[in-house]
Amino acid sequence: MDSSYFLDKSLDLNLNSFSHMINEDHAPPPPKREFVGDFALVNDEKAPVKEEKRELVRYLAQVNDGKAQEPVKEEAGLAGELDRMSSENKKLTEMLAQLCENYSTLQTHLMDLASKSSKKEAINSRKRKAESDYYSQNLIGIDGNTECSSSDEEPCKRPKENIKTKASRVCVRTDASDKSLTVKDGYQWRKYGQKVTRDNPSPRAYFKCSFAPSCLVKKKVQRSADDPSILVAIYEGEHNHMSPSQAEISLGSSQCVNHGSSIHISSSMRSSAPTVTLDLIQPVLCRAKSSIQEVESPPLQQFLVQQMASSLTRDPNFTAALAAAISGRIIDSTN
Amino acid sequence: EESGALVEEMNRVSAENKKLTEMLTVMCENYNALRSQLT
Repeated sequence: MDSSYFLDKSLDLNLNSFSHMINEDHAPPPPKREFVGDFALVNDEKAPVKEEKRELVRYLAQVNDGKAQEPVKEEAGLAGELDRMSSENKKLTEMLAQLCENYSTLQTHLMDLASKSSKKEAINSRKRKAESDYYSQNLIGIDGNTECSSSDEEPCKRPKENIKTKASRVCVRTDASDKSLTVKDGYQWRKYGQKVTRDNPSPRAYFKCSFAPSCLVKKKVQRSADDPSILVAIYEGEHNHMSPSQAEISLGSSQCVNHGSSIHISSSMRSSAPTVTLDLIQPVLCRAKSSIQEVESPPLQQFLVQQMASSLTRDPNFTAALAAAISGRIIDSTN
Repeated sequence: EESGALVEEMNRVSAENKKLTEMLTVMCENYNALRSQLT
């Protein structure tokens, strides 16, 4: 936007077009050129100006400079020009008033937005604080106490109570060299975050059930600050579906042996201890199961045999040959 | 004399116009700056 445009408009006295100019979206800010100089500057050379007006402007410039004073002959023309300038003055005043009004409206709006955003920020920070308090409390009380403090305000109370009834903690001993934060519990999980907490050098990983959003169970896994070989998993909620490997595990549960995995179950998980114990040692169980299957009948071989049998029974030539052989055997034996 | 008074009045009005124009320029700058904060 050129300042000459603005100046032209100011002379053009088009109030609407000026308003359009200041309300136009993405309009660059006006240049910081100040309006200094004579009245002659106001008149752009491109704008159509009457000869009479030009003379007047020249005259006024001379008057301002104090160089000369010529008598004005056409008083009527001067009066007309004065009227025109007065009306221009009036319109400029109106424009200024409107602009001031717009400015104050915009300023109020901006202040409203600023206060809203600050409120939102405060609420968010309070939420984050409450959440971190909850997690730190859960980690401190590893040996079973999952009680949450309920001294917070009412809005934070309800979700905490909900979690209080369904949260459970499981500690699993793993190889200290294994840096992955994976606790195999028979369910499938999707990792959606990881963060480093203040009270523990090892990061905390966040998982949600692979059946989400229909199943809202979440899990947080972190190495114990005291013993890095222990993985602490905190479960929130209960699965509303069967574990994918549950049937398989229940079949082989009588044969499974806990090979050194130290398992400790707290709070609500304790009631279902046998199931959870089996879940937690799933790798061991699978190993045991597969070794048993290797001794008795390897699943691959069994599968191949079944495939072969089914394909042969579908073959009519084979059926005929088999029938002939059997009947031949029968005839031989009778003879 | 009358024309002298007219000229004087015109000078006054012209100066006033100039002032108003300057004020409008400044207000425009302020307004646009404020609006750019919003966007």
